[in-house]
Amino acid sequence: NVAHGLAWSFYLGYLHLVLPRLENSIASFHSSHQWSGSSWGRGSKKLLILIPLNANISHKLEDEDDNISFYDNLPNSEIDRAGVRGRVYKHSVYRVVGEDGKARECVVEYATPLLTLYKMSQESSAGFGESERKQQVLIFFRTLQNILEQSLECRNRYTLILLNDERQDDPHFLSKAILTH
Amino acid sequence: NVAHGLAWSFYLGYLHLVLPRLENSIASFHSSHQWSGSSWGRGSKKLLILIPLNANISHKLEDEDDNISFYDNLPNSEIDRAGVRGRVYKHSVYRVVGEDGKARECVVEYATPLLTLYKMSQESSAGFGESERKQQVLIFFRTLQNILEQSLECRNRYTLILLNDERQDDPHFLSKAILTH
Ligand SMILES: Nc1nc(=O)c2ncn([C@@H]3O[C@@H]4COP(=O)(O)O[C@H]5[C@@H](O)[C@H](n6cnc7c(N)ncnc76)O[C@@H]5COP(=O)(O)O[C@@H]3[C@@H]4O)c2[nH]1
Repeated sequence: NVAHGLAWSFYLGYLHLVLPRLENSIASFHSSHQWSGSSWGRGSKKLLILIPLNANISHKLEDEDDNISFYDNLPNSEIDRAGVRGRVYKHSVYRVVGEDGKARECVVEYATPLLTLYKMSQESSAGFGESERKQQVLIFFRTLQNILEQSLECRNRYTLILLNDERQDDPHFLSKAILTH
Repeated sequence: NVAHGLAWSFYLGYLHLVLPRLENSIASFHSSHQWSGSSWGRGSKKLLILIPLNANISHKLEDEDDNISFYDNLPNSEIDRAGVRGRVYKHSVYRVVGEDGKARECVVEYATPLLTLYKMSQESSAGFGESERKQQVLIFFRTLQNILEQSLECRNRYTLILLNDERQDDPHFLSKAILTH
């Protein structure tokens, strides 16, 4: 089934490669961003992975919530992969303002495979529709959770944030979800 | 089933994004690589996608065949994707020498999702083993072929090269497979 394979792919082809490097990336980012009064002390040093139940993914987090602004990207990692030389892996750092008015730096992104689940549910030839999509997102989430819990090199370097789509009438739904994890 | 989802993911998350840009990438590469006596005239202007039946993928093509050498990368494309700002997409250009002794420039890479199939078949908790792997590669190939044939924006911009693993005792198996497509 699709969600099971996408969770394994997300781990084997991405998280397994990038999570062990995250700490060094963040350290190197700090030393090149000293001047900006970094508020990282209050933010998380883990990769925050957003998993919206409705698979509705935006490409810029600030489009979802004005308490979020793009800050900068972490330094690139370049890895030779399957014939592509120096394939680039990177993460984006966002500043997220909490209900206390303080900003925190967070390395956060959506789980990219959900874009595939979303678009497959719209393509009739792909074989599954909108009604199965939510179920597939839950299977993706649980499979990924199980894989990551068994992974020694990834432990403590990530947080999965399952976003319940019912409370999206709150304009600060996303920033609150990010900061409460 | 896994291969079906990975083929859709490869199309929706990659080929659909990069194939329409390929022609411009190659043109821009030409104008910055004039001095090197470009032999592109004889090479293909399509993305050559290698699909080995045994899912055995190497990260550098020259490791497989000494008639192949890495030349350079095409210019980067940067696209905002699921919260990652300016995610980088690129392809590598290889020089492939034919049996006539002439070199041709080719944009070629392995189908990366096969790495996931390979590794899943080795992880007992992933749910499928080596015996199902070949069948999954064939499903991946046929599903991808069907999707791409229906895709208006991708047509004529790619070539899928299914590599039969039986003739790998030939040290120039890969370069010949690339040049005969
Ligand atoms: N956020 C994020 N940043 C990344 O750099 C990245 N790279 C991969 N992934 C996700 O991990 C999983 C495994 O990746 P794999 O490379 O095996 O398959 C990839 C790969 O075969 C191909 N592809 C995507 N981006 C590239 C790329 N830049 N170069 C070559 N191939 C690519 O298309 C598939 C689907 O990509 P995404 O749908 O973006 O999500 C992938 C996938 O779910 C990423 N996710």
